[in-house]
Amino acid sequence: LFMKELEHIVKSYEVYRQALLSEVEARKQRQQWYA
Amino acid sequence: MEKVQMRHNPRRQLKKLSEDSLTKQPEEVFDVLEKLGEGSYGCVFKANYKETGEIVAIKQVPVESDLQEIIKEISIMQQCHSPHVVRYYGSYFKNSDLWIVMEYCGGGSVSDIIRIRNKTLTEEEIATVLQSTLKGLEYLHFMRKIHRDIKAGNILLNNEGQAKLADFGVAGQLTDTMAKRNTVIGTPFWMAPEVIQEIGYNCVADLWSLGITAIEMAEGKPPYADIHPMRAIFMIPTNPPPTFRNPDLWSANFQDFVSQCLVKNPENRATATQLLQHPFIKSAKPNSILRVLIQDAMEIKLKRQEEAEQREQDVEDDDNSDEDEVDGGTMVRASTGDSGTIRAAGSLASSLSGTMIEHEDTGTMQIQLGTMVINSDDEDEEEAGTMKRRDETMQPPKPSFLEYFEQKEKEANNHNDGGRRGENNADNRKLPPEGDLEVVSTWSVEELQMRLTSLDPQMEQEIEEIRQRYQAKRQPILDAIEAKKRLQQNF
Repeated sequence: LFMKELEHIVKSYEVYRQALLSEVEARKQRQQWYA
Repeated sequence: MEKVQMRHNPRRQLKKLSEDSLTKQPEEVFDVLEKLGEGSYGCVFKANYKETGEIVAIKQVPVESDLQEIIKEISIMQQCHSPHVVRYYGSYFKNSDLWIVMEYCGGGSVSDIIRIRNKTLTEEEIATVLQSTLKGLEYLHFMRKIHRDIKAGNILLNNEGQAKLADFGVAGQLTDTMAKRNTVIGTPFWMAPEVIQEIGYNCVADLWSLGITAIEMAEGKPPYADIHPMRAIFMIPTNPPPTFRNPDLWSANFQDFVSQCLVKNPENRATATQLLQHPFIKSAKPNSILRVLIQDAMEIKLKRQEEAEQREQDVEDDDNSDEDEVDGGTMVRASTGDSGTIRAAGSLASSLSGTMIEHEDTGTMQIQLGTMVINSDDEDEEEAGTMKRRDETMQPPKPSFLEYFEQKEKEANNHNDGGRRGENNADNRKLPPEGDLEVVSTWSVEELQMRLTSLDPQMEQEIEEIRQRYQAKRQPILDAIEAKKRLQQNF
């Protein structure tokens, strides 16, 4: 159970991290366009 | 069922799932209605979002499958806010599955429509579908993303006839340091020569696939579809660009459009922005002309479902899985005069559907024609440093989606006020409720950076918390064992 919960936490954070990174990247690109 | 939805809910579109919904179990939030199809990742279901009664599509993916690929797909979809790209609403973890909630497109895919009606599209219909698809591609390429699997099976139509790009399972992101990828990916017959040759490719690879898709919509199948896909892979880079089987059936404008997509040298191939200015696209009729087509397909589908149910009742153990869509033989031109409509052989059209497999179809061709992924993306990234950037979408005229962005920025600013209020909240650094990744688009860049920085310590803290929780549970048992041991030692 502990391992399952641990895995879930790690996976959730990974999904979240990717979302944050992608959004930062998207903002950069958008800014480049406006520039 | 579909007709009712069209009548009652013509333009309503779900923006996002409520916070309350995201904290619940998915089956409390949705009524799963029916299976729409099966893909390489899992199954897609039609579902009712109980809170608002809106219809959504849910992709159920086993978490054991390639998580990185799933994350990539979610990440790409959630960054895209375009009416021409299928919207992402949120995700849930349910047992060992990840439920990805997406926009439901009632019309189904263009290839489904061709197959169900057993009829290809007219030039007029093709121009309308291509216009929306090009707008989606223009947006995607501006975001420096390549779809990599453009085909009629991955272009979905909503009830209003608007075409939307779907299935980002193999899509790739170009970064500043990685302008060309060299992963062989996509579905063989739609693949651009440079993709097959693994010489590196960029966004215009999607425009080649769009040219093939245009032929597919007109003729019912892509060029070389009758030959073995592995042979086709050899022929695409060596042969001249494919053309229509019978060019006399098609207008000069349409033929010119396709020829501009099917330019072998990617350097000379037109971009999505340029193709949107092509006379064939400029003269496209509004989306509403596709409603007849969609309604027709829905009615046929419904009729077939009823017939299948009837058959099931008649012979309970009868296997009806293959009968619905079975059709014989070769391509037959429909008797619609100069419309250029051709009847597609149903079995072939369905066999070419590629990544999304309708559950009625079990043909072996389907397995052969699925989306191919040969190199891993990690390899691409290693080689990326030396590659030259080609900014093919950064060209005038100004893309139409900028207006959309400006509107989104306004919306984001409104949301940001709420976000700033949240900064004072002690809860601010916590992970958003499961699947509510949409919320990231409402934060400022500073906030995003802050959250990224605090991510690792936050995760460590959460891990430590559950470690302590389990330790607390385990401790009495350990104590008891220790006590017993001591007792035994005493004896």
